[in-house]
Order: sequence, then structure tokens, then C-alpha cells
Amino acid sequence: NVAHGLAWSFYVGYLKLVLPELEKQVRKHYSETGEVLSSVRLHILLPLSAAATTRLEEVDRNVLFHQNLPELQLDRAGVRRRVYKHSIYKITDQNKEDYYCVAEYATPVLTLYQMSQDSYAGFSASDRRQQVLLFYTTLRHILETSLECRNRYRLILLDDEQAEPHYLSRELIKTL
Amino acid sequence: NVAHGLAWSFYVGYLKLVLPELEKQVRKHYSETGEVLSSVRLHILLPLSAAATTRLEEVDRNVLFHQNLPELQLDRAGVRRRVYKHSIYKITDQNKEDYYCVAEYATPVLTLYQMSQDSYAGFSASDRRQQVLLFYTTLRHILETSLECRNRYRLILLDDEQAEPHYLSRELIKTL
Ligand SMILES: Nc1nc(=O)c2ncn([C@@H]3O[C@@H]4COP(=O)(O)O[C@H]5[C@@H](O)[C@H](n6cnc7c(N)ncnc76)O[C@@H]5COP(=O)(O)O[C@@H]3[C@@H]4O)c2[nH]1
Repeated sequence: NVAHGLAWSFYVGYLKLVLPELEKQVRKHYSETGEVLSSVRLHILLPLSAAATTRLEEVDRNVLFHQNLPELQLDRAGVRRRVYKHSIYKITDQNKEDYYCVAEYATPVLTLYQMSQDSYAGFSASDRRQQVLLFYTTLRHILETSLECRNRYRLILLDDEQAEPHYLSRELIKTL
Repeated sequence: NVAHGLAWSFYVGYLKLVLPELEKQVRKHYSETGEVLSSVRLHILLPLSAAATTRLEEVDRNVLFHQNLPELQLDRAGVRRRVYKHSIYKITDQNKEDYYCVAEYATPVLTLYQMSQDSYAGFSASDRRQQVLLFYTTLRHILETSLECRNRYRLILLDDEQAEPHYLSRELIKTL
């Protein structure tokens, strides 16, 4: 089951490393810019369609890239000073109020999407939706029992297949 | 099957993106430093034990970190200017001859290692070796049919469980 391994990989190879450092990067950002974020959590977006776009603006114009947080550099598996970073987005609601938060798609969902496109992978579009759900439930269980990650994230499952133009900003604001 | 998804993730999320750019980074490195590498391929190390150490020196003192190649920056899944880079290692043989090449462990192998350590994953040490082999064979098949990756890598399976102190430098030099 592809999604099971991808959820574990996302946890041990990424969230377990970056989430404990997130608050420090947000504080560093504040001391460099004076900007306060609406939340110190990483907002992890999981679209049911697995269509993780390159930039969040492509999905909702009320979600605009603001700036990147300071980088984290780690030596990993032979790569010296591998870089980990997150992007801050400005979210605008219907009353033109602005909120700033750290958000990104769960990268492994992009793997599911691209596997369903490559005929060699033997992975259909209907397998894909089921695997996104399995990824979500597996990841949620792992994170709930993880001391390193506790209270440092929001897992946002997005039913984006019949969605109206501002569903992303609306879903993000709900969690802030 | 965990390894199957990890091999696809490693290909669509990494090798397919970085291998087409590798030769350009090696040429940029040459124009900045005058240094010529013994190979323009990415040497991807797969230890059967799944023990992908942080730095290659930890395994063999004849493999020393030299410098990183120039970085590649890409917008991916909501993260702006995500950084991809590789490390150049200096390999010394028994005749004290030096070779320079780009090498790293296949990071997903670390996921297999850490899953076998986390009781919640339900993944034993013997599952792990079998999964490393499955990762290797799946990845080899994907890469053999990939136009983007053709001739730009070396996949090096390492039987590191009973290995002598300089097996890593020896295996790398064999491929150069
Ligand atoms: N958003 C985000 N930012 C990151 O910096 C990052 N780094 C990893 N991940 C995701 O976490 C999980 C575990 O990562 P791992 O390193 O074991 O496997 C990685 C790793 O083996 C390789 N890879 C990706 N980016 C790099 C990189 N910069 N350097 C070396 N290897 C890399 O290709 C695999 C798949 O990468 P992604 O498909 O981007 O998603 C990964 C994966 O789902 C990230 N996700």
C-alpha cells in the first residue's frame, strides 16, 4: 500500500525533523521583520484530487505568497547542509482581513498524482483518491502519537473536486 | 509494499527533477573552481542494511566531503524556491590516488531503517532488508525506462553487513 509508506516517509524524513524547529524559525522571522503570524503551526494541505499545485495562488487568488521563513540546514544521508524551508502565505477573507500563516501541500500527494500519470506505475486515478485518504488517516495516527510533532501542525483534508474559487482561503481561515 | 511507493517517490520527487540539471551544475562548478570530476553521474548508494549514515566519512575514511555543487531552486507543492543540492566527495584508493565524484545515499532507505525502529510501524528488521532489495529493483526498472535520467546516475547496491573498512571507496572507484 503506497500511501502507508509515503505517510511514514513524510513523518520520519520531514515532519519529525522540521516541526520541532518551526517555532524557532517563526520567532527568528519576527525578530527580523516584526511580523507576527496568525499561527505557529504548519498547515499541511491534502487535496483529495492529489493535485498539489506548484503555488497556492494558482488555486485561490486570496492566498498569496508572502515570504519564506529562515532555512534549516541538516546533514542527511551523505548530503551536506540539505536545506529545509517553509513559505508564509497571506490569506484574505471576504471582509478583506489579512492573515499570515505557514502552509504547503503534503509533497507525497504529488507522488500519488504523478504515479497515476505514469502508465509504468500501474496506478489508476481511482486508486489515487483512495490512497490520498489512506495517506491522511495513516499520517493522522502517526502524528497523534508523536511527541515531536504534537500541537505543531494542522492536517487539512481538502475536498477540492467540486470546489468554489475561494475554498482554500476559507478552509485555511477556519483553522486559524 | 512500502519500498514500491518509496522508489516512485524518489523518482518523481527527486531524480526526475535533479538528474537533467546535474551536468549543468558540474559545468558551473568547473567554471567556478577549475575542478574536473571523475564522473558527471550521481552515485546513488543503497546499503542492504538500510543504515544510511549522515556523512560518508563515518563509513570509510577514504571518502571525504569536498564541497557542495551549486544549488537548484524550484517551486514545489506550495514551497517557494525549495533547494536541491548534491555533495562532491574525494575518494582515495590504495595507491593514494584521488578521485572526485558526486555521491549520496538514497534517502528513502533511511525511512525503511527508521520504520523498523518505530514499534508503531509494524515493520521488522528482516522486512527491512527485503524492502531495500525491492526498492533497488523497482528503482532500477523505473530508471532504465526514464529518458530524463538515462546515463546520468549509477545505482550502487552495497552489501555492507560484513564489510571491510574501505569497501565504500572500493565500490565507488569500481564505477568511476
Ligand atoms: N515540502 C517538503 N520540503 C522538503 O524540504 C522535503 N524534504 C523531504 N520532503 C518529503 O518528506 C518525505 C521524506 O523525504 P526523504 O528525504 O526521505 O525522501 C526524499 C528524498 O529521498 C528525495 N529528495 C527530495 N528532495 C531532496 C533533496 N533536496 N535532497 C536530497 N534528496 C531529496 O526524494 C524523496 C521524495 O521527496 P519529496 O517528494 O519531496 O517528499 C519528501 C518525502 O515524502 C519534503 N517536503
